[in-house]
Amino acid sequence: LAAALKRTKIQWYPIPVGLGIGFLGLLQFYKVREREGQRSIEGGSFPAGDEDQPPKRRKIRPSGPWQVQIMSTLPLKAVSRLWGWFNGLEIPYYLRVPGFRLYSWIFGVNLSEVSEPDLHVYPNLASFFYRTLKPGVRPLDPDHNALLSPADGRILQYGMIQEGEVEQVKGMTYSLDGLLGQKPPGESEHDSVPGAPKQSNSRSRHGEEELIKADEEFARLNGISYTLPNMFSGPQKAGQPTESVDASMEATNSAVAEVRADLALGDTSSHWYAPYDAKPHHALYFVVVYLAPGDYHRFHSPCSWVAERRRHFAGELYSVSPYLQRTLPGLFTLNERVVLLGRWRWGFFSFTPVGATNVGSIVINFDRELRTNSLLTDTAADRAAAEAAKRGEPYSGFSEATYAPASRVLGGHALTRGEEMGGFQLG
Amino acid sequence: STVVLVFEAPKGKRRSFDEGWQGGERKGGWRWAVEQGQKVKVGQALGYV
Repeated sequence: LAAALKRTKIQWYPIPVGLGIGFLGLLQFYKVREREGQRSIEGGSFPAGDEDQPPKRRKIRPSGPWQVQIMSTLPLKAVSRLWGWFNGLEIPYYLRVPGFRLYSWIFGVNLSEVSEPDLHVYPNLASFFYRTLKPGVRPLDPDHNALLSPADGRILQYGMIQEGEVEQVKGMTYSLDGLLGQKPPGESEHDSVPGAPKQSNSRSRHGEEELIKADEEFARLNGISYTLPNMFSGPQKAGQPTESVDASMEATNSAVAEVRADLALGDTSSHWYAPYDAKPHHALYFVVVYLAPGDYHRFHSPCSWVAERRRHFAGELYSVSPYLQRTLPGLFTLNERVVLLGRWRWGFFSFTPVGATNVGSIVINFDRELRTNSLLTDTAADRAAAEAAKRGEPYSGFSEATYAPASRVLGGHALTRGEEMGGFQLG
Repeated sequence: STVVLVFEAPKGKRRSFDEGWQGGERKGGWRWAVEQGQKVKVGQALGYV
């Protein structure tokens, strides 16, 4: 080989100009074709001459560095399910304690807070991961005007929403519609109850005044210091601890409903519900809490609020690590997530747990119908997402459910501050 | 895993100059009690109205 290389004569020839022009032309042709194809996917015009043809659908891969590109080629949901199955395998009894201690050492789990002092109780990593904590180790902020942290974790981003745009991390933004789905109709589901009066804006304002009167009437009848905004922060009876009163919130609200019925007010609760549109002198705010693998993975209600509807977006399961949040634009709008929409004392409120590759299963305690990242019991959203994937299309839809009103006043599932709502499970 | 909260809260009223207005500071509105990157625990206040 060395002799052949040494003895072979190298002779250089100029490339014909026509060949070079042809190559550049071909390159340009492919570039234009790709650009036009992309435009047709995004709903723009089709390439010239292709008006009668259906647009060529291709799977849109997220933009980003090579790590993101590689990740986008992986079957992340299948990986997540496999990870969940693996972590559900029972660990031999004598390996449990050293295994969990090693895990705790690596990911910084504070074992003194775990409710079960004997780690042998956890048969596998999945059950240890979804552990509970000892009562009292997470005291709630005593100020009822505070919004509490829903989970242990790190604040990745927070701020005010400007013109419907949520900033992800450092300048990357996505629309509120993309994250939560399109704005629901102006009136909530419980307004369509036969016989319930439809509310106009002026009627709603009028209803609010009436509701305040009813509220005062209720307070007068029951001797409770109870104002309209306090309904969502927990009514407080004079001289009684807040916790015991919070526990009877449901009964109290039923009582409010009775008073309202006595005063023939009808259902006026919809006037609080103004999703994505803040009232005058109000604004929409957002906060992103990231849970690291070693954190307690159950989440709690950050305030007293009413969850009216649930939207399940069966998206992908990319990692939600801070690195990927910086590098993958619109990560939260791509991943599988459960959006709980409702209201609190100041208006619109939403709670969105976003799944990740290692924790694809989102559990909502009061929603037994919800199945996330489940192969055996695919939900309608999963099926729609799978069909969209077969066609090579992105799936941006969701399946929606409304929570049955506990009372005509609340119109949804009531949650008290600090109440456990659900959690993230492995796989 | 991540939890995203989006909520409505009052902005509060802008303080007048006589009340000691300090460049956009508002009274009675929403104010954050956390910093970016801060570790938080369940039940800890993220902010106050």
